[in-house]
Amino acid sequence: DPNMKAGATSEGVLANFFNSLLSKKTGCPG
Amino acid sequence: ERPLCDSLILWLQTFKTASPCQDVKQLTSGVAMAQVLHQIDVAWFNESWLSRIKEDVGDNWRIKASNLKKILQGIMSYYHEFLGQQISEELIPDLNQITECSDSTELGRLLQLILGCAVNCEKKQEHIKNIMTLEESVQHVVMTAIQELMSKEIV
Repeated sequence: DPNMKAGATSEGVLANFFNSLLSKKTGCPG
Repeated sequence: ERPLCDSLILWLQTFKTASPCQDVKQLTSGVAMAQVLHQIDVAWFNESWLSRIKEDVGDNWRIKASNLKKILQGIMSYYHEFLGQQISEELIPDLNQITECSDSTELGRLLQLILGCAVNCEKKQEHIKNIMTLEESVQHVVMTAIQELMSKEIV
């Protein structure tokens, strides 16, 4: 089902993005 | 897809502020936004900073303007001094449009900067996990808003 595929991809994109944000260093680089 | 402002209002509601934040009009006083910033970083946006935001705003546009100005100044110093970034000119909202016309585009810009504080602060894990519980369409708008902030970062 193409709709289900699109949904799964979209969910994956969101999860990837927010998980990568979680691992990003916090605060001023200096 | 939901517009930026609508989605960020839904995100703002997850903070459960004492002051209502159901719509654009309620947010133009700046009180709920200040309470959210206080929750995001209680050390930076501390009690003393929060006490400078006047709660009894009514329809007084001068008090609204003064509150919004203090909020934007607080956010700008947070980006500059805590995050080591400058906010790109094109991301800075026109506060007059918010005060005078309850402009949702400009309010969305201000909320976007608050979002930037939330996802970069020391408690960012808590805030990001909160975002991940929102409806998918809202998460998409939030993601795009964060990506725009990141693409215009001036370190």
